[in-house]
Amino acid sequence: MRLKTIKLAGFKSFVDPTTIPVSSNLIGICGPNGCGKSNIIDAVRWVMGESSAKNLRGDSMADVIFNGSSARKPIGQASVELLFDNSDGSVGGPYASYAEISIRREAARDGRSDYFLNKTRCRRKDITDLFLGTGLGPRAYSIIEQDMVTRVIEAKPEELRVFFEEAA
Amino acid sequence: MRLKTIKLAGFKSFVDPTTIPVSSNLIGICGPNGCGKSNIIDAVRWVMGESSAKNLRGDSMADVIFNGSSARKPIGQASVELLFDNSDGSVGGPYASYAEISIRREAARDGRSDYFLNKTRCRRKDITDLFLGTGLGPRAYSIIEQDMVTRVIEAKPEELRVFFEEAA
Amino acid sequence: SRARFKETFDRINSGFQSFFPRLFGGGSAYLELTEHDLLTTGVSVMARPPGKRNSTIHLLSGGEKALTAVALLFSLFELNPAPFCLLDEVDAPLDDANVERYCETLTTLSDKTQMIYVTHNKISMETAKMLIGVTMTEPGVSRLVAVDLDEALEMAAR
Amino acid sequence: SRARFKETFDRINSGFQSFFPRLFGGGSAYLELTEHDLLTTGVSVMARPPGKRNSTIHLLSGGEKALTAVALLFSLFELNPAPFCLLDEVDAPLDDANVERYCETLTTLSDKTQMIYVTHNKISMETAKMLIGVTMTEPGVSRLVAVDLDEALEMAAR
Ligand SMILES: Nc1ncnc2c1ncn2[C@@H]1O[C@H](COP(=O)(O)OP(=O)(O)OP(=O)(O)O)[C@@H](O)[C@H]1O
Ligand SMILES: Nc1ncnc2c1ncn2[C@@H]1O[C@H](COP(=O)(O)OP(=O)(O)OP(=O)(O)O)[C@@H](O)[C@H]1O
Ligand SMILES: [Mg+2]
Ligand SMILES: [Mg+2]
Repeated sequence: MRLKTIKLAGFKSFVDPTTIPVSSNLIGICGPNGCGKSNIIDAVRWVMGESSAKNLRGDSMADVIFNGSSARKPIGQASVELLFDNSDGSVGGPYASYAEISIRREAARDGRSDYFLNKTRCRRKDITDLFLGTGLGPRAYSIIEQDMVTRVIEAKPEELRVFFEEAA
Repeated sequence: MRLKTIKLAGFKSFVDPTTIPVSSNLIGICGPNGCGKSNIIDAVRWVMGESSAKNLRGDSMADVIFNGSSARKPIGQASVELLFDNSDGSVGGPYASYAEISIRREAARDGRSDYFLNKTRCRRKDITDLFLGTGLGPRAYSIIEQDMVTRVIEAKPEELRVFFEEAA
Repeated sequence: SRARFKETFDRINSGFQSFFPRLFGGGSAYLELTEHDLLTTGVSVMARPPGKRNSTIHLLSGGEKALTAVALLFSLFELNPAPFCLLDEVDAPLDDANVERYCETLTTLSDKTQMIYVTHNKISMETAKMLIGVTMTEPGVSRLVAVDLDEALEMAAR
Repeated sequence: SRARFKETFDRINSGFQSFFPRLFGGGSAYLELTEHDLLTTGVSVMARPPGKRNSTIHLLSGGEKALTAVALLFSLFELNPAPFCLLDEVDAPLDDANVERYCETLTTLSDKTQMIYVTHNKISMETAKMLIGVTMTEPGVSRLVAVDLDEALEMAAR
């Protein structure tokens, strides 16, 4: 299973539809402070099922929707899609036979939040089930941020144990 | 009042007597991770009267004494001295007439901790009294570290208020 | 006392409003009291980096938060200015443009204050009038060396 | 269960003992159980950077702590390896030599895993096989640009 593209539209500062081509195994992302780099990381966390606004640096889940700039009005909806190449068939379960797997999440200001697997609406559980055994998920160690580094450094022995239990 | 030199001996990784010449108003300190840069900052905080081991990144006050390396044995005593030029007479009080003012702190493993003002033993209070009105002190804003930056960023409004009250 | 807190608040606020645009190359920021009672009010940090909308500090990016905090800390420092100011790697999360302005601010402050700053950043090293290197060639033992920056940059270059 | 925790612990410990010297260019580290009862024991991180003495992670320098945590996090990642690993500015507190080794580790991990890392560090940018720039030329609106690193470095050079 390998990631092919990340698509964002209306997600935080990525108001315009944006496709990130994951065309190499060693990709650097750079840019000035505040330009949106961490927002990309939030987007991946969000589409994988993150349900706590705090872990997305917001107060409510609607905070991920583009809320306007000096030149643009706020918009009503955000979506993020991860497109995977599954030609090696490594994703098990009902999707093992698909050559491509797309997971997509949409949210609207009225609180509506929908998940889609290969364009078909599904439940959040279907996404997380798909991820079982793939190492993916909003809380997996596939996203390493400064916050996590600090928590590991400051963890007391009993807290570090909990990290290990959750990883098991 | 201006700082002329910082002298360390036996303080953390500065086992050998070391003099830092403060011969410019714009001094950069660089070096690899773990080489001792933050230890210099701890030394200044310590000699100005820091009494909490936590603020010196240790568990006990004896942790500031050089505790050995592969080639060297631990030693029994640490000392740090700040030498100020007071030829502008800006330090008030009984020391106003001194052209130079030296504050020095020594600590030994048996728990002994002594302060010296111009080579004369004094109490910690004499050091902090000297600093009144100079903006100096272990908790003054004259030392800005990552920890402080983080606390300001994460401060709730009632906590930030306390910062201001302490600064007043 | 109420009067004393208000006076302190106003002075810090004035410094903060001045430092923020210097560090960000524009924009504005201010401190806001959260209540009317000066004895119990909290203080909120409002910041508007250039081109962005006003918000509390918590909604800014990692580097923007750090730089906003530095503006506030410089202002707190100036309330009670000491002969020196020591800074430990506060430029770590900043992009090059922000490091440049941070360094300009250090340089201006150095007119009156002895600025001593620890850094891994090349731009900050180049700004220094005197650069002190700390090494541990003997394991566990710190020593000072004078640093010739051109030499050091040449060695570090790949 | 006891057996499951021990197996997880051993695998993470093994990875940690391997990643640490790769990132530090030497030295050693290991995880230690604080008690005998596997159901209640805590886990302690012991680290010995090159030339230094063994100690808990809390006694290391800022950069050493961060790099030790990264070694542990890589090991936790490998327990359950995903197709990709995203990293957000974990190189910020590292000196050049440590950034170099961090980049070598990223490169080795990229044989099997898609490594996507956010950075302000020039060495890390030079390591990338593909460099994506994010800009906000229009205020508040993020856009992607392909980055020609030589061009970018030339512009950034003073
Ligand atoms: N819902 C939203 N709508 C519009 N803009 C948003 C929204 N949420 C966050 N932003 C903007 O995104 C920007 C922050 O982006 P981000 O945190 O990704 O920066 P960054 O590139 O990681 O910067 P740094 O290098 O400082 O970490 C802020 O300017 C913020 O105003
Ligand atoms: N009492 C002591 N005796 C001997 N060595 C000590 C003592 N206390 C701390 N050290 C050593 O000092 C070193 C840490 O130094 P310091 O924190 O100043 O590093 P640094 O230069 O700031 O690094 P970084 O760039 O990672 O922040 C550690 O190697 C630690 O072992
Ligand atoms: Mg960021
Ligand atoms: Mg340090």
